[in-house]
Amino acid sequence: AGLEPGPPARPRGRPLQPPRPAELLLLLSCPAFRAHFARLFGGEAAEQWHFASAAPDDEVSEDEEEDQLRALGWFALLSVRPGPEEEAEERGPAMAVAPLGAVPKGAPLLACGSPFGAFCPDIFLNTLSRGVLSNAAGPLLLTDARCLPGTEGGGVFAARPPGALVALVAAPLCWKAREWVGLTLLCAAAPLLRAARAALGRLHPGAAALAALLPPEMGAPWGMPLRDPGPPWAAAAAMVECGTVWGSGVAVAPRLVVTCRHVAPRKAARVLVRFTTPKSAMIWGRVVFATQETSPYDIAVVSLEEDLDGVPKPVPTEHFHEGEAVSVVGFGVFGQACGPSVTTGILSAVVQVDDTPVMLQTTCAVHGGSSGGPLFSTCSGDLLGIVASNTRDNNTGATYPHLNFSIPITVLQPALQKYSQTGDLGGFLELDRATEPVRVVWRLQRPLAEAPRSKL
Amino acid sequence: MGRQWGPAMRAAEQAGCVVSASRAGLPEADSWSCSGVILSRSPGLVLCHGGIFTPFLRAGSGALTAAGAAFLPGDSCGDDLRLHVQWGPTAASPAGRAERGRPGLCTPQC
Repeated sequence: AGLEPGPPARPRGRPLQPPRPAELLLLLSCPAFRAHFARLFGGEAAEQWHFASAAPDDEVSEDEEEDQLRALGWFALLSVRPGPEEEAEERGPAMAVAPLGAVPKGAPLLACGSPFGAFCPDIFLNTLSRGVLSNAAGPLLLTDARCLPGTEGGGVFAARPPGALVALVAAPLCWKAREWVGLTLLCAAAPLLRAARAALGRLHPGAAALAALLPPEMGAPWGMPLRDPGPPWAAAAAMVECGTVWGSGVAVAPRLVVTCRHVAPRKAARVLVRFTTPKSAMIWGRVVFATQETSPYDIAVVSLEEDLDGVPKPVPTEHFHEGEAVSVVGFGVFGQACGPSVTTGILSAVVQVDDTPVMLQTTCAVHGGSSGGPLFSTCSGDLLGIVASNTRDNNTGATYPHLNFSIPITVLQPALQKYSQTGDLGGFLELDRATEPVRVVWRLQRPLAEAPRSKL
Repeated sequence: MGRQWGPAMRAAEQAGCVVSASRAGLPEADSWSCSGVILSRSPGLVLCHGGIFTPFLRAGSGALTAAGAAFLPGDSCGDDLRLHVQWGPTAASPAGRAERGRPGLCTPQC
């Protein structure tokens, strides 16, 4: 159906204010945002990234796309002539702004925008979407809250500090190598409003007075740390590099990291493991075990040459609860150009063979490079599994980030424990001896109801 | 949504707006629009995305990537730019007040 505006309707029961005339005061951008954007998405990477509000296959002229890219990090400050109601309201800012860095990765965010802009405000004005802060590079932020074209400029608010404005939507849709990444690009509000204050001061004498109306940045209550440390479990994620291949991993013991076989396939190979929080650390290790190609469990185990100081070791879970809130932490999308990304969703399926969980599925956004990374219970921080892959449709070639597969930690835990305590790798050999029904599951095949009977 | 979202939802609902840019003399249907944030109500200050202004830039979108350009004054856009901002009910508007007053409604016994 085409998108044609219908007659005004009041289905949400809230009469909108009539549109008010406004005047453009200035266009502004945040230099630090543009610098990080050029670093992460410019240069060689530019070919791969696409931010236009239309899908890569839609007809958008190159000029139009170039305009959109140039304007991506720009925002506009408007003055709006108040109506009688606004005259009655008290003066002054309507909200507070979270300082840059006050909201950590993994923290919940609420995006508020109007999909399709002014097309049908009765239906779409101030539509909400929830997610988390997935990644940050200076004032360039990413969230996995779903946003649509038309929400550019919409506000993104934090649960903590309560109701603080954190950012504005810069690009609702990001496409990498023609695939939707499922992350929305944001510009942090605090540096943007600082830029606005500076610009108003240089505009004309009357404009400087407007700077006092801009919402203030929140200070930290006395004695309280401003920076919320965020979920401690996220720090267990590591980037794993083996030769030219890189992926993600998770620390499961002081000298032990688990990743995927397709990240570190060769036994005895040297591997570099990087952690970014609480402090950046690089440690060499060796692959002590990697499953065979024929094993359904795509797993490799790396023994480090030194202890992991200060990196939390997550608690492996013993139970899985379909529907529970989960988080994936991995180095997909940006690799080492940025720290790990956090995306959230729910545990959408626990596939079992003979009452034993052998595969987990989630709705988190999982990208190439996230393989080997940890899947956590968002509430408890327990380690649920090791991310192995997302989904690709072999017919169309399309990739689906929000349907992905992890290996339950309960499959690995006995072998990990045995190796940590005795150095015996024997337990891991079981992973190469998985039964045929488990293989069928991981080949995404339908299990045969019963073995076909011979007709001889 | 849980209690933790109360303040964020109130802030979002109060601050959210939609901005449309059109050319003087042309039908509204040919407008560009995006979302925005109401920073102050009286006087009214709104922050929205700059993408809807590129068709109106006198020097074209190249002005946005000119070296050192951190801001552009309002008159960087042509005189035929018409802007409108629309938002939902506020505490001050009668409809908003009525909503807030809803707990006062009662169901008199017949």
